[in-house]
Amino acid sequence: AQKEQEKDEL
Amino acid sequence: MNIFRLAGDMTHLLSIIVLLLKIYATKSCSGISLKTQELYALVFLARYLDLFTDFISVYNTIMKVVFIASSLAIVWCMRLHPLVKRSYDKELDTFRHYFLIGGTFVLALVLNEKFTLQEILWAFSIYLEAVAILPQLVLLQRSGNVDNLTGQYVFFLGAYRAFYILNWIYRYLTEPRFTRWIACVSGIVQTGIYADFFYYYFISWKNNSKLKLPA
Repeated sequence: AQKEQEKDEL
Repeated sequence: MNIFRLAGDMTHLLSIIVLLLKIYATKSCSGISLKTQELYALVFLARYLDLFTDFISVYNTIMKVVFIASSLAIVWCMRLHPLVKRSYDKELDTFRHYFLIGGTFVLALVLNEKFTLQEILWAFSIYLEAVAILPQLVLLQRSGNVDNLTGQYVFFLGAYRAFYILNWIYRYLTEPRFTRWIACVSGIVQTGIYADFFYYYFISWKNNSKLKLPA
């Protein structure tokens, strides 16, 4: 399963 | 982290510093929309819920704390500071921003990456940020003359999201699975809303004249 896009942006 | 994103975060930080400087130095908030500042505080609170749960990097955590603290400080200043609050253009700042909150929240319920509270609030904060500047732009139109610091504030705020668009293009080209449609589309809309302001700002800068917005 596609790992959730990590919210690494502000 | 790429140069576009760093430039974007720095211009965003710069816009907040310019605003704090204007309010602190002149002890006045004339020409500033309290509603836009409240919307930004809401954007940061809704988006940075993961502040204590997901650690991304020191930079990420510090910037989130700075954005939340500064936006709340500005709202506090404009609402409660005895000297500053007197200069608030209450009768000009009449944009019905509750519609913006309601509309973007409904949109976030419909359009989100995952139907969980955190994802819905994240999408809500992205949509709300795109339209949060509207009360401020309406206030500038109404008050006609734009003082330098306020003009610079809005300019840096618009430039930051423009840098983010370059960042998303860069990441799309360099990272195989980078897709962030919600932030990307909303960011384009947000930058578009500034387009007319950028136009008048550039004209005034070129003619070295005072920034005048058509009433």
